[in-house]
Amino acid sequence: MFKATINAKDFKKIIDATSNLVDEICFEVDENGIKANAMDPSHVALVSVNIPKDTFEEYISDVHDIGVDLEALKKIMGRAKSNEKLTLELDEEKNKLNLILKNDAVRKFSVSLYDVSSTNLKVPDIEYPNEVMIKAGAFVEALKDAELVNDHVSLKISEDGKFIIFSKGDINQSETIYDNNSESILDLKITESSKSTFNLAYLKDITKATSSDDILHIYLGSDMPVKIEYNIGNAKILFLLAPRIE
Amino acid sequence: KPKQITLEAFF
Repeated sequence: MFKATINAKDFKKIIDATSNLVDEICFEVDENGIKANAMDPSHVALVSVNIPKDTFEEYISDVHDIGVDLEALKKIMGRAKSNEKLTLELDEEKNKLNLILKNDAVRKFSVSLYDVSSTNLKVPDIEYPNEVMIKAGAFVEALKDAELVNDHVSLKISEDGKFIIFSKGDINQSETIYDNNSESILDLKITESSKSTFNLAYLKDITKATSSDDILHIYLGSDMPVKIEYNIGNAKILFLLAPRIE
Repeated sequence: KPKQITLEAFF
């Protein structure tokens, strides 16, 4: 048994954020809520979603692995209206996931389940020296600046505690500098200077579904994966992206 | 040029 009702807008955002990196996902559902971890095909990035039970208006579930094609889910959620309620319902007999959208009309979709067995993929527990809390819009703007000069970007914490988004091409260079006085910065928890370099296309995918006022928690170290977390309603989404190393 | 590594190195 699995039946869960949530506002369509939040679930759409969760699917949009996930489907930028992976094609299929296995939702591990149980009485506490929905969890899913997946790596992109090249194993450079990982996405982890946690939608606790209290996010839902109604939630009843036993333990199931529900493997779905994210592209199909993304298309259906693309048709959802923000004032609609979405009910997810597992049809074990037909091996389908039903998506029922309700407001003025009742619209029913049903998608085939994939045999994506749970990968038991765990998010590695990495300790980070630095954490930046920044508005998503500001970070996305800095990435756009960096993109003008190269396909990769360095996320740096300077000796004097500034957060720097730096990119260097053959001839050109771009740099966005934030400090504790910047309005877009909610907090800088810094213990040491650090620098890691990342592929820009991945960072853009990771931040694509964000709204400009979303608060990103960016965890940084030197030549370490970047961890980026934000909330979608009560749900939490986490990305890990491996660095590029000189 | 920096080289992309995979996440496996951190598991």
